[in-house]
Amino acid sequence: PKTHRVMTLADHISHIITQDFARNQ
Amino acid sequence: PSLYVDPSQRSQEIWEEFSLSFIPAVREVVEFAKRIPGFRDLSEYDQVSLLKNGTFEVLMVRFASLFDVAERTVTFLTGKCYSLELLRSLRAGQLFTSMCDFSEKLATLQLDKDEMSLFIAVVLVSADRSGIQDLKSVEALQDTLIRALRSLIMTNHANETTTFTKLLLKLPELRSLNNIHSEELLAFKV
Repeated sequence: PKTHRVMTLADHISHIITQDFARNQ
Repeated sequence: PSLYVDPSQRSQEIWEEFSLSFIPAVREVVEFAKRIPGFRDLSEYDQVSLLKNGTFEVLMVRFASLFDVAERTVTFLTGKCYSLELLRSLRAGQLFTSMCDFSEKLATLQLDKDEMSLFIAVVLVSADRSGIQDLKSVEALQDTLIRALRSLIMTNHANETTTFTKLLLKLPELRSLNNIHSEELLAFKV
């Protein structure tokens, strides 16, 4: 069955930015 | 992150669609920031701090074009269009209402693409964000960007002398929206 994870908008944005900078290192 | 919610409701799917539309949008903000002259000269720590603190506000500005204020609808980045009435019934109705109100007010300033880009750069490079280490460098870049924005607005809106002031007043408004809404919950299929 499908499950859903919940994050705050701020956490989600922060996570994408951290990933982006880590990817470009 | 450890919270799980009932996936059976339709609202969940709409909310998830909205959530997923954030990923490319956030990446575009990061790419945009890297192209702001002087941004890459800041320490990587400060670049990340500015982005983490300011991206929500940039998205509010960018998403303004997705709102049809007259029709009271929002078109998500997937192309699907929803009425504000429907969205209001979801968990984050207040967020969409605030975004729509903000879009309406921003639209009255009639900014062109260059003015909007420079305004977004000013939103992003704010020295009073939390966690900034090299305040002087961020302040210097902020000053340069504000001066450039002022010059552009004064040239393009010579007959409307209050446009620049009105635009600067959008900054605390965005800050307030950030404080109210950045803790909204987003749902993702896992």
